[in-house]
Amino acid sequence: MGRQWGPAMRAAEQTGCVVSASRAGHPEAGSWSCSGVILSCNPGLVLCHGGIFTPFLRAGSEALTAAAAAILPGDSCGDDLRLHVQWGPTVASPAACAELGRPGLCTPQC
Amino acid sequence: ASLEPGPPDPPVRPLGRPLQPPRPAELLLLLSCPAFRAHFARLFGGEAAEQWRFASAALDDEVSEDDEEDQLRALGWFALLRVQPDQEAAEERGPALAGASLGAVPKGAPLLACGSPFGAFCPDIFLNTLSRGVLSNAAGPLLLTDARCLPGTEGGGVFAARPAGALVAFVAAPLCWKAREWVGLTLLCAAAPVLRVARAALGNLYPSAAARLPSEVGVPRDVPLRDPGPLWAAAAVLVECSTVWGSGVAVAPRLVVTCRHVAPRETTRVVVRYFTPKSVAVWGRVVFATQETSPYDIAVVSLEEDLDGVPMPVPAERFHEGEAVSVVGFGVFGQACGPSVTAGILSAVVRVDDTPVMLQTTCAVHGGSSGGPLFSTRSGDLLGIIASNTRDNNTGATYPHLNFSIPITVLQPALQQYSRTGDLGSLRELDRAAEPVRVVWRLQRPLTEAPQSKL
Repeated sequence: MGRQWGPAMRAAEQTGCVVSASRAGHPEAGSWSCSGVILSCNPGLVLCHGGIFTPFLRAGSEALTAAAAAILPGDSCGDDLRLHVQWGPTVASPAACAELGRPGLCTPQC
Repeated sequence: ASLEPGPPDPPVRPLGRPLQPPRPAELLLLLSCPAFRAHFARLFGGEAAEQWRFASAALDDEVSEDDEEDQLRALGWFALLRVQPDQEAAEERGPALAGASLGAVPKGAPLLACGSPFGAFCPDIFLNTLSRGVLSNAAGPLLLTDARCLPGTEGGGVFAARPAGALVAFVAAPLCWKAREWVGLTLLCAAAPVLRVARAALGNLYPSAAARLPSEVGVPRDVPLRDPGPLWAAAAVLVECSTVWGSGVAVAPRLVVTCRHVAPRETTRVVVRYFTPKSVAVWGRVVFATQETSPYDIAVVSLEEDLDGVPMPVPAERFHEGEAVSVVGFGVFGQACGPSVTAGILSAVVRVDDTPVMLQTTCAVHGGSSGGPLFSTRSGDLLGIIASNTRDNNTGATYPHLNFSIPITVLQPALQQYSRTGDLGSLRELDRAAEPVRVVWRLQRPLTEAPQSKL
């Protein structure tokens, strides 16, 4: 990538992360995950997509389309929500991937 | 390796750096950008809604209606989390992140997306994968890019080359399908308005944290709903012919070229809209359209008044496979926005008797782009007219990134003659294209020579 991309590459590599959401005590319920951006290291602030929280909303996803809502407080989600953030180069071991991962990605030969 | 079973070596990420476990986090708040949701409702709601899918999975994957409803409701929503501070990381990381002001990045500008396909499935392999594209279109904070993103990259950051390394947007929906066609574009929400909502909300809850959010950089332009993008892109026009609409390109102050399947019948009156950047409508009349039997899907519209302020493109004389190219067309948003810009390379130039008769590109081209211009990104020269993309009749799959254009060198002499003399003779020659040219546009192999009889 040309020199012009240096700052963007650094910003991307240093702020990119993944966020996974699961239900306390119910690992079999699976987990939801998405990507995110580290906005600040100290205090640690991460912004990610809201889609992974819909299964945990006390009032259901309808709360997201309530007319005026632009913000919902953190306690809009149930207490059983467990969140984890991973960022480079810190990631779980492959074994942990198996638990977290979605089944069945494969690499068919072209 | 020692004989004694020691602790397993920590798995090494391709970068060769030791890995650490994930960190617990706490949800501070869910936040959305009302302007994004309003533009989304305007552009993708109403009667257009049934055409659009923003699946986080492939179109045919089993996604329950409830889940799909949830995904659609959450599309413009983001979450702010608090993570235990990581002092070491804080020291390691470079300068604080900056957010690009809304409108600071023009249409057509290159973008870098960073996300993790399939989320936390296997970060060893997929964490922070990069993808490049351009800003294809903008309607307020609702942005489109042709950088290809996959499920799991929702929430990932999109960065600009200028302002250097600025955070431009967050991925809102990586896969967009229109009328069951994958359109090869990714839906983004501009970062600046989301960060403003976060700053206001945090200001009440955690003032010290609010101060740590990225500041804005870049000259905030009041984003015209129709940012014209690169200068040469302004030559792209919208052509409305009764209920059909498509794209076109101005080739002279009162002459527009489009596709025959957009404006099929001569003498028909059409409306041509151009955006410089305000939207202006001009009446015109189809003065020429090739026959159905012609391989060249072309129509020419003569306008009743000049295209004010529209830069006339320079027609290219040569084509260089592999060169960076851009397509400008009204696919996806049609009349509701200015044209979209998608980027790629000139992937093939098909010649008959050493004369270019077909161009192929890797740009994302979809319904509504027909008739639009193909430009050389470097010079801004007009290379051709977009005619079609590719569908596999066996599977029904559409490939937006394989598309076909008519080289401008095929049309230019005839257009010049018509402009000078009003004589359609040269344009009529397009109906008499040689058989090898017809074979090419039927996507068959040009016969190199007549098969020899064995007798």
